[in-house]
Amino acid sequence: MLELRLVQGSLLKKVLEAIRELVTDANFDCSATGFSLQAMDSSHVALVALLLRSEGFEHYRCDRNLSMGMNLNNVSKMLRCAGNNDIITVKADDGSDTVTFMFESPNQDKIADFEMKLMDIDSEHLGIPDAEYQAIVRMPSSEFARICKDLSSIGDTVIISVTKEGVKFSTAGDIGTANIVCRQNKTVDKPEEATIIEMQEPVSLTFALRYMNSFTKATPLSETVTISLSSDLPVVVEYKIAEMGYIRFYLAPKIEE
Amino acid sequence: TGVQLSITEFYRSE
Repeated sequence: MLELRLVQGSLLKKVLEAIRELVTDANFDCSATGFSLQAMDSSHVALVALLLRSEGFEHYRCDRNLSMGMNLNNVSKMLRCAGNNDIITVKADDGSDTVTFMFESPNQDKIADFEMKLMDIDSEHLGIPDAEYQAIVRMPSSEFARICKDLSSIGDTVIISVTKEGVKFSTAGDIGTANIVCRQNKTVDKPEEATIIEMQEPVSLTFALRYMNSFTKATPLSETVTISLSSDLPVVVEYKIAEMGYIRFYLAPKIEE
Repeated sequence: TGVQLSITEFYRSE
């Protein structure tokens, strides 16, 4: 038996919107720790890891570990029927081939049940060890989204370089080139507007902008984004989900031919 | 421009 009640149901709606462009089908794993998902895009270039910790739910009951295969577009269709202020409860019985999403309006005057068919998904689970990164950049998520969008109108790839001067996002295309440098800036009114660069050593990596743009669909989940870079690892683009966990996107770099 | 690496070149199946 599984029953997860999330008062801030809009979080779940935002999570689905953040990942459904990247991943079509995925297994949602429920355990005592929380509600999680790990999935790669169809070309195995990017990976998304989601964790919503059990403590973040108003009610969390998960009698045994359960993996539920879902088509994310179908989940999204269901969750779009929930109001932004609705309380969402996810329910499933052991061995059942369906999951139920229950939506309650804030004043309890409307209650809706949406039952969705589960599917068998044969997915690979990758072990991602903790790593020391050469550079970690924290910046406003809206700024990062803007940069990715702007650069993708010029080129297909972005070179992200971190030096003592700051973090530079560069691209080149048929019509020309573009460079955007963000300097460390801690002297802002609100901490979420700061750009903070922790650099062990300079690093420069190239990535496909298409994926970066897809990651920025998670912008509504968090005011800040953390970009962790090392020359021998995929970049990690992390959006913290307040009080609950995170959504992390891993993207393999491009290398010179 | 460049060769796109795969995530599975960095992380192994559990």
